[in-house]
Amino acid sequence: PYVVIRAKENGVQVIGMTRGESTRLHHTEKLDRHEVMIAQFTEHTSAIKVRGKATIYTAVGRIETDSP
Amino acid sequence: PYVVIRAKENGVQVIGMTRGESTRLHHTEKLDRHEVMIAQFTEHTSAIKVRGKATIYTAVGRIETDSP
Amino acid sequence: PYVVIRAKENGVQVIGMTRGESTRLHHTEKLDRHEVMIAQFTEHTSAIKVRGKATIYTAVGRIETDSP
Amino acid sequence: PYVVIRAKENGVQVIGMTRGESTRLHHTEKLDRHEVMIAQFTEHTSAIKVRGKATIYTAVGRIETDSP
Amino acid sequence: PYVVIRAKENGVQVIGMTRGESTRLHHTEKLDRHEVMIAQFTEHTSAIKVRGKATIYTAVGRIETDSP
Amino acid sequence: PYVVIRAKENGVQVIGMTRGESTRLHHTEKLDRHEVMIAQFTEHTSAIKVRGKATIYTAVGRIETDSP
Amino acid sequence: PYVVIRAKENGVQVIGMTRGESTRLHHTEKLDRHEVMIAQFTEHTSAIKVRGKATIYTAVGRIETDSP
Amino acid sequence: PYVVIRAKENGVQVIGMTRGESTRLHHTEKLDRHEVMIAQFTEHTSAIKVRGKATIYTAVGRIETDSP
Amino acid sequence: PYVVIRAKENGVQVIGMTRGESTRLHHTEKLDRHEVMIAQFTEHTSAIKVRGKATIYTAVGRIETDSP
Amino acid sequence: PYVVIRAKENGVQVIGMTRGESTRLHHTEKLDRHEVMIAQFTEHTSAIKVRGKATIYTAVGRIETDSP
Amino acid sequence: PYVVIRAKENGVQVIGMTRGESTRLHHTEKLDRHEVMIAQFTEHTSAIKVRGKATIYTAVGRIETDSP
Ligand SMILES: N[C@@H](Cc1c[nH]c2ccccc12)C(=O)O
Ligand SMILES: N[C@@H](Cc1c[nH]c2ccccc12)C(=O)O
Ligand SMILES: N[C@@H](Cc1c[nH]c2ccccc12)C(=O)O
Ligand SMILES: N[C@@H](Cc1c[nH]c2ccccc12)C(=O)O
Ligand SMILES: N[C@@H](Cc1c[nH]c2ccccc12)C(=O)O
Ligand SMILES: N[C@@H](Cc1c[nH]c2ccccc12)C(=O)O
Ligand SMILES: N[C@@H](Cc1c[nH]c2ccccc12)C(=O)O
Ligand SMILES: N[C@@H](Cc1c[nH]c2ccccc12)C(=O)O
Ligand SMILES: N[C@@H](Cc1c[nH]c2ccccc12)C(=O)O
Ligand SMILES: N[C@@H](Cc1c[nH]c2ccccc12)C(=O)O
Ligand SMILES: N[C@@H](Cc1c[nH]c2ccccc12)C(=O)O
Repeated sequence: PYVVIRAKENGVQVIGMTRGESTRLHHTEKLDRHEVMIAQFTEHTSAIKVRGKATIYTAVGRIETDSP
Repeated sequence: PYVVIRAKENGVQVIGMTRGESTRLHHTEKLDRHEVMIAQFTEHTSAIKVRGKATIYTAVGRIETDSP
Repeated sequence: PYVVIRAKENGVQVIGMTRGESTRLHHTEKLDRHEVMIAQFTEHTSAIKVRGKATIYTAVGRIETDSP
Repeated sequence: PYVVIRAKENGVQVIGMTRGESTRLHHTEKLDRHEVMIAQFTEHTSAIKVRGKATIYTAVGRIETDSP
Repeated sequence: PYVVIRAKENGVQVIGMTRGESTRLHHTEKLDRHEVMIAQFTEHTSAIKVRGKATIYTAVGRIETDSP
Repeated sequence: PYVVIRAKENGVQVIGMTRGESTRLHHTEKLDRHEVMIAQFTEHTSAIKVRGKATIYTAVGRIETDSP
Repeated sequence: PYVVIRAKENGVQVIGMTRGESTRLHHTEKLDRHEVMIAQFTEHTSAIKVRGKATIYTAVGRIETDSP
Repeated sequence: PYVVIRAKENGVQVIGMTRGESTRLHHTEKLDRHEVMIAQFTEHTSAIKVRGKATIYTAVGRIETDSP
Repeated sequence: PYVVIRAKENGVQVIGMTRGESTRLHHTEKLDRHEVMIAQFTEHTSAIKVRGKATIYTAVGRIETDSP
Repeated sequence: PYVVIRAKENGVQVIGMTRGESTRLHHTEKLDRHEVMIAQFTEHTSAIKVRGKATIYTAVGRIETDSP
Repeated sequence: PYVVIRAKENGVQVIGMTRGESTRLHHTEKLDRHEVMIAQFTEHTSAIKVRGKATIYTAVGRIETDSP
């Protein structure tokens, strides 16, 4: 499975969190406005955090991070 | 499978609970308002608790934690 | 597979029952009002009981525990 | 696969029947009114009986035990 | 796969037939009115017979045994 | 996969035909009016014949044997 | 996968053709009017021919052999 | 997967083509008008040709060979 | 998976291209008008080309090669 | 999975890109107007580029390369 | 799974990001206006970034990178 993140402003962060006993941040990808990242869940990534104004497309719905 | 949690206020907690004979909390992720966490069920996480005002998107429905 | 339980009052209990020849309660999670628990079936949990006022989202329907 | 049983009266019985050559009752769970049990089919349970007034949610339909 | 049988009268019989070269009856479960049995196909059961007034819920349709 | 046969008259025959190089009848189940048989395809049964007035529910449609 | 053949006249033939390098007829089942045969594809049967007036129910459509 | 061919005239040919490096015709089945053949893809058949007026039912659509 | 090609004119070519490091043509099947070929992807065929006026039925849509 | 490319002009290029650590072009197929190529993803091809006016049919949508 | 990227301007970049503990860019493909790239997730690519004006077709939705 993968999710799609489209940045609606500069500086959106897509943060990969480690799979396993401990939960740490292993990578932070900064997106400029209108950049899109398509990210899978993987052997190393079992959770993803998104900061900043973005649209997130997932199998369980479409999310505007900044909706009221 | 994964679920998506969008915080509608600061201080929302996404809590991972251990898989196995005992059920303990292994990680608590604090989300600021409008932050989104996409979290899988994993070898270490077989239950997830959410505290605070949030929208949760799952395969069995969309939940507003604070709905009446 | 997982189910989602949203507590509509304080003190809702989500009870995990053991898989195997005998059926015992191995864990009781107490939820405060508006807390949500997303719980998988696992190697140790083959049945789940819910006590108190809650909404339960499952693959076979949505259940209000307190509906008439 | 799992089924969901919501008790509409006190004393509803959810009965697990053994898998294998012989068919015996291995567990009877008593539910109070408005309690809900979510029960999987397992290595030990290949049939389930329900006695008393209840709603049963399954992949092949929703059943009110007491409907005319 | 499983089927659901709801008895509409006392004395409904749910009969398990053996899997294998020969076809014998290995178990007969008697249901009282409004009792429900949820029965899987298993290593020992490859056919099921139902006698008496009942509603049967299956993946290929819903059957009223006593319909004209 | 399974099929469901509901007898609309006495003496309906549900006939299991052998899997393998040769095709013989290995079992004939006689159904009384309103009796229902739910029969799987198995290691020993790769074809099923139905004689008499019955309704047959299958994954590819519902068949009234006696329709014009 | 299986197909369902309902004979609309006497003498309908359901012919099993061999799987493998050569294609021969390994079995011909004669159906009387209103008889129904439910036939799987198997280790020995990789093609089926139907002669005579019949309705054939398959995953890719319903066929009246005698339609104009 | 299988396809269904219904002959609309005499002499319709259903031709099996070999799987493997080379592509030869390994079997030609002649169908009389109104005869139906249900043919799987197999270890020996990876392509099928149909000549003559026929209706072909497949997972990707229904084809009248003689349509304008 | 398979695709279906119906020739709308004589001389339609269905060309099998080799699977593997190099991409060569391993077979060209010529179809007369109204002939239909049903072709799988196989160990030896990972791409198919079609030349001439034809209708192609696939899982991702129906294509008239000669549409404007 | 496969995609379908229909050339709307001469000289359309369907380019296979190598699977693995490095991404190179391993094959370029030139299509004349109205020619159609049906191309799988394979052990050697994990990305495909299309140049020129064409219609591309995929599981995630239909694309006119030259749409405004 | 694959995604489809259609460039709406020259210089659109499709960037493959490495699978594994570290996240680096292993390939950047530049697309001219109206060029289309169909890219799989692979053993080496677990995330994809897109820069520039493009339409991206995915299983979770269709994205115009430059929409307001
Ligand atoms: N390290 C955790 C990360 C995680 C996944 N889902 C979660 C839900 C809640 C908290 C942490 C997590 C794990 O692999 O299980
Ligand atoms: N440790 C438990 C966690 C759990 C999963 N689902 C549950 C339902 C109820 C109570 C606890 C649980 C387990 O892996 O099984
Ligand atoms: N220990 C039982 C628990 C159970 C699952 N489903 C049930 C239905 C009825 C009664 C008990 C159960 C088992 O694993 O099988
Ligand atoms: N012991 C039986 C229980 C059972 C399952 N399905 C049934 C249907 C009818 C009667 C008994 C059963 C078995 O495992 O097979
Ligand atoms: N013993 C038989 C039971 C059976 C299953 N399906 C049938 C259909 C017809 C007659 C008998 C059967 C078998 O396992 O195959
Ligand atoms: N013995 C045959 C029975 C059969 C299955 N499908 C058929 C279709 C036609 C004739 C016979 C059959 C077999 O296992 O293959
Ligand atoms: N013996 C052939 C039978 C067959 C299956 N599908 C066909 C299509 C055309 C001609 C013959 C066949 C085989 O197993 O492959
Ligand atoms: N022998 C070829 C037959 C074939 C299948 N699909 C095709 C498409 C085009 C031409 C030939 C074929 C193969 O197994 O691959
Ligand atoms: N030999 C190539 C054939 C091929 C499949 N899909 C393609 C797409 C583009 C170019 C060539 C191809 C392969 O198996 O991978
Ligand atoms: N060699 C790359 C090709 C590729 C697939 N998907 C991509 C996305 C972006 C860039 C390159 C690619 C790989 O197999 O992974
Ligand atoms: N190297 C990372 C790439 C990645 C995939 N999904 C991500 C989400 C966020 C950040 C990085 C990633 C991995 O394979 O897991």
